[in-house]
Amino acid sequence: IFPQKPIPTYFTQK
Amino acid sequence: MLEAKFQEASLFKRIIDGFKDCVQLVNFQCKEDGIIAQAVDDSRVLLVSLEIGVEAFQDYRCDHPVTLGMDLSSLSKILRCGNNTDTLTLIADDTPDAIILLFEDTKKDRISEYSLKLMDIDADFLKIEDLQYDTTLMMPSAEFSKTVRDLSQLSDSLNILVTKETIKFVATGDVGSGSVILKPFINMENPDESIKLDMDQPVDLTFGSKYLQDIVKGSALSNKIGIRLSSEAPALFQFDLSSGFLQFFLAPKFDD
Repeated sequence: IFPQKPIPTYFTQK
Repeated sequence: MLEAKFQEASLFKRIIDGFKDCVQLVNFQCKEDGIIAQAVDDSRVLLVSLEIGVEAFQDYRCDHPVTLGMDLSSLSKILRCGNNTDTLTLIADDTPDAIILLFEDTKKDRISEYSLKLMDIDADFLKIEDLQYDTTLMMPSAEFSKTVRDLSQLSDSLNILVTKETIKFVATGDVGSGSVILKPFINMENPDESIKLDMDQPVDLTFGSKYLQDIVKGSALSNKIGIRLSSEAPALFQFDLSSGFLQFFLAPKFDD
């Protein structure tokens, strides 16, 4: 189990 | 000019208490259709998104959009100064360097007024499209909180498995392990106690327990929690307000 990916990578920058 | 009046100060207190432990500096964007706020926690694993609609207020007026940068630890200190049953009015002018919090106790004719200095917070505003989810679960928030609190004692990771008719929470740690298995059911007398599951695809995801322990602090806002899970996207944990919501997006742990 690896740590989480950074959340902003899931959302586009506005 | 912003004038936003809550019928009960306790609502705004519960909203802020719902996420003040995972993010500290937050920009509240006040517009004519309500207040929105968004923040990412320091580990950049958890995104908090708040929306308070006009109907959640007793009165609401916002002539020009204004962004209020606040330190939630200072804000929550001031929110403790009012009584839960007081009305609370947030007041700010169009280029504010402070926000006024006005508590009014209509019975005892007592008015308390506090001013909180605003901050310049430089934070990205992430565009949150409607993500595709494999599974949607609606359950009592108290039940989810207890499950998270109990299993988090055993491990810093909590595994959530959802299949056709079953929701399983599992924690496996050094001292031992635990699992909680729930089945969807409809409670006719008390619909809020129902557990509703809408599964397109089974999911098997693992999350950091410490983030879930922060997320369940939103339970004071609603006796139900909406949980949307996907193998590709962050999980969404949502508490609905009378108008608006408090959402937590949490990135799952992953194994290659």
